[in-house]
Amino acid sequence: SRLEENVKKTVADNPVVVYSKTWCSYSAEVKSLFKRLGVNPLVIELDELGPQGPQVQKVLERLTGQHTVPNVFIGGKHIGGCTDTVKLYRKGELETLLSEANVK
Amino acid sequence: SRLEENVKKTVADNPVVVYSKTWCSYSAEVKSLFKRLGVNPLVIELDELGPQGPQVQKVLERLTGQHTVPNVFIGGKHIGGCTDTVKLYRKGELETLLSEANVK
Ligand SMILES: N[C@@H](CCC(=O)N[C@@H](CS)C(=O)NCC(=O)O)C(=O)O
Ligand SMILES: N[C@@H](CCC(=O)N[C@@H](CS)C(=O)NCC(=O)O)C(=O)O
Ligand code: FES
Repeated sequence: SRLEENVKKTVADNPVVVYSKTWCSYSAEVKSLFKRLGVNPLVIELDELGPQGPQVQKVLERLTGQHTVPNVFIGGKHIGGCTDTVKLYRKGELETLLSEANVK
Repeated sequence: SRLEENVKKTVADNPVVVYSKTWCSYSAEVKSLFKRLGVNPLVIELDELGPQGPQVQKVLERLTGQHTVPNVFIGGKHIGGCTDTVKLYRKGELETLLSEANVK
């Protein structure tokens, strides 16, 4: 579908992408973690996309198996949600992924 | 208002009350913390109340100054959100509040 191609292009063209919801504290945690790391992700707030929001969330589920937010991509690779991202950060692996994507 | 009286009665009549949303991970964290402590809170899922949900959320804001979920009460006292509750737990104060409310 066109929306699916759109999402694929977005994560391919942007080194760090966070699909988020503005009211969600888990989404806020991930965004603020990247900010602390000096990274400026492309943030897509699904609740600000009107009827397209749920559609994009469905596409993400098809592409990644994950239907929740936040949904994080680095270097085009699906990373996971908040817990996954924080886990990688604590293991030191997040910064590795970021430098491999030429972000840090 | 009648809804306000309703909420006041709910938190007065139930030793532990959590106003929550079913999709929210912060709400889930608080509910699971109480579960681990062997506490069975009255959980009110605001997203399952239809149009009353936002109204109850507004009443809670009027009563507590807090417009977010989760919104936690122990022994009729407003405790706060997820972060506040976890902080009290780590300080050992949550279990004190629970026993004072005859819950633990
Ligand atoms: N363990 C996951 C939890 C993800 C999760 O449950 N996200 C919630 C919001 S906090 C969600 O997407 N709920 C369904 C929705 O909002 O559509 C993570 O760390 O990201
Ligand atoms: N620090 C607060 C954060 C509370 C918060 O921002 N809650 C969000 C959901 S995670 C919220 O209520 N957003 C507005 C809404 O859902 O109506 C806590 O620990 O509870
Ligand atoms: S909606 Fe509350 S943590 Fe995501």
